[in-house]
Amino acid sequence: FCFNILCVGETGIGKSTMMDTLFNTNFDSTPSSHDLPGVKLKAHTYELREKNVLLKLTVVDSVGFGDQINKEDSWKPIVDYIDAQFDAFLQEELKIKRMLHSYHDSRVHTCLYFIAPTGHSLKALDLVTMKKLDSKVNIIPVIAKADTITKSELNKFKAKIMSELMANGVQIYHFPVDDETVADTNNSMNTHLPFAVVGSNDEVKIGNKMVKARQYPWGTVQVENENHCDFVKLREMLIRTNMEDLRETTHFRHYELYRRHKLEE
Amino acid sequence: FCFNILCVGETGIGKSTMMDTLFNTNFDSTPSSHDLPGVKLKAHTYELREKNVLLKLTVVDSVGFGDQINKEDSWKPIVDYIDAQFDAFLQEELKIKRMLHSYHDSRVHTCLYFIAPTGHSLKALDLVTMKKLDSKVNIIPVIAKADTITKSELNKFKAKIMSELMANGVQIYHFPVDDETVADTNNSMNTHLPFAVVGSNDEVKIGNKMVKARQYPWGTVQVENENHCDFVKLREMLIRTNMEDLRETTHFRHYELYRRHKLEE
Ligand SMILES: Nc1nc2c(ncn2[C@@H]2O[C@H](COP(=O)(O)OP(=O)(O)O)[C@@H](O)[C@H]2O)c(=O)[nH]1
Ligand SMILES: Nc1nc2c(ncn2[C@@H]2O[C@H](COP(=O)(O)OP(=O)(O)O)[C@@H](O)[C@H]2O)c(=O)[nH]1
Repeated sequence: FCFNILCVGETGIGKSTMMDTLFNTNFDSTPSSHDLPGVKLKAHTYELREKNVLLKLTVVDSVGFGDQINKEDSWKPIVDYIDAQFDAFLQEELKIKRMLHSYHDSRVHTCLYFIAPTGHSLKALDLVTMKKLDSKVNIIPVIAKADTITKSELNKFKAKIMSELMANGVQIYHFPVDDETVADTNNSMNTHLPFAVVGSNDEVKIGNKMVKARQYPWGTVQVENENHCDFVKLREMLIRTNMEDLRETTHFRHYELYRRHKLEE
Repeated sequence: FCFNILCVGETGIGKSTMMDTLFNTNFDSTPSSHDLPGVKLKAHTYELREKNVLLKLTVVDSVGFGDQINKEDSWKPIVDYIDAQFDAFLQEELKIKRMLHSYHDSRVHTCLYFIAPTGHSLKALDLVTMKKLDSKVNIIPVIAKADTITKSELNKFKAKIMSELMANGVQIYHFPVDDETVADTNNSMNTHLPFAVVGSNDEVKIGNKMVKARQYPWGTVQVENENHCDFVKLREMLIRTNMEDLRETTHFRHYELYRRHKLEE
């Protein structure tokens, strides 16, 4: 079982914390500095046990994204990385004696795009980048550090983001509603996009349980409290309900598009 | 009584909210969009009554700062604005028949530089910009939206910022410690730099008082609660203790440097 997730977002927006929180582990990534000359893609592969299934998870981080003073080509290393994985798969697929069954599929199944919680709208870089990525990978945009935004600000912010994405023709991943068993849940989840998430490596005692939380002098944000943020929804949708659909859309849509263009050249 | 304050920081970082909060008024600024092609400086002058003193306050906003994909010249319109105010004063000062007493001094007395609360470090744009500004204006850096950062993260973040400023030779404004009446307070305040602030236009009932606050499902951040953020320190230092010193340093140091270079050309 392979699952490959690409995280795109500015340094310090909470990507590594979110990965730790989603997969309930400490991935021990070294925090990157702000002064890298360009965007680098760093991939780490881990073996996780999710229930009784062994999951080979690859987390790809867009290191240095958004940090440069000139961000004109920030999207390019990301697109190059995604294409390189498609290309590697294509080369294997074209072989006469091929080993697809044992091939370690590194194609990116989803891109978690981290939106800064300004409360206003998307940034120019966000729109440019997502437009370059939307035909190559399933984009799931999330509002990062959602504990920065009050409930009333959040509704306006989510509506603004969705309308900007639509106005700019950016295709984001919608949870599939054709399968009856998940249609209701997925339909409802689609109305909460983009998910406003909070991540935490720390645990705090609430009642008699230890829960993932961020403790402030004025209160404690509980990551898994659905009144506090959409983390549980994201985890449900990403890991429990739609992992298979994310893999399938990657193979039957995004990869096929790449393959057709590549073979037509 | 003139006081001119320049706010520099990305769109959505909380500048207009902070101005409303600091001066206890609703400045009614229209929120700016993220897709302006360049940085524009917008100045608004207001008459405020601070105790029994009439204050002619000018708030200058760096609209569009940090929004462009290419931010190479982001600092330029800001420096041009500051220089233009110095130049206007110089022209008046050089006149034979001059009206300095009734001249509306528009020189920038302080620049509040809003640092994004990433929790990691300063951004490349912050260092470049502050380096361009530090010989022209008193810079008071503040950590914006400090309710995003826990107490333990904040100490590390403040230390990182101060060491980065020092390592890059950026001169920020330190509260003066030569005047005995304010030396102790100012000395102590200098150790809390950069101030981590929270702003709010909303009021919430706490006990039987209405206080400026941001209400979250997990608790309420009280702007004027010194356990919650450094807002009270900022207001004290900026408006109550050091307004005069900020005006004097602007005139006797920053303006003098401008005048000398200008007249030497
Ligand atoms: N307010 C808030 N801070 C967070 C959240 N997640 C992470 N952080 C903090 O943000 C800082 C940067 O997080 P990190 O995961 O290293 O960001 P990355 O550079 O995108 O990987 C750290 O101080 C985290 O503790 C969140 O959901 N809310
Ligand atoms: N978490 C948090 N949000 C804030 C704070 N101050 C302002 N905001 C919110 O951030 C958003 C942008 O604020 P605004 O003052 O318009 O930012 P500006 O573009 O820099 O002038 C609004 O939704 C504000 O309510 C703060 O101290 N903390």
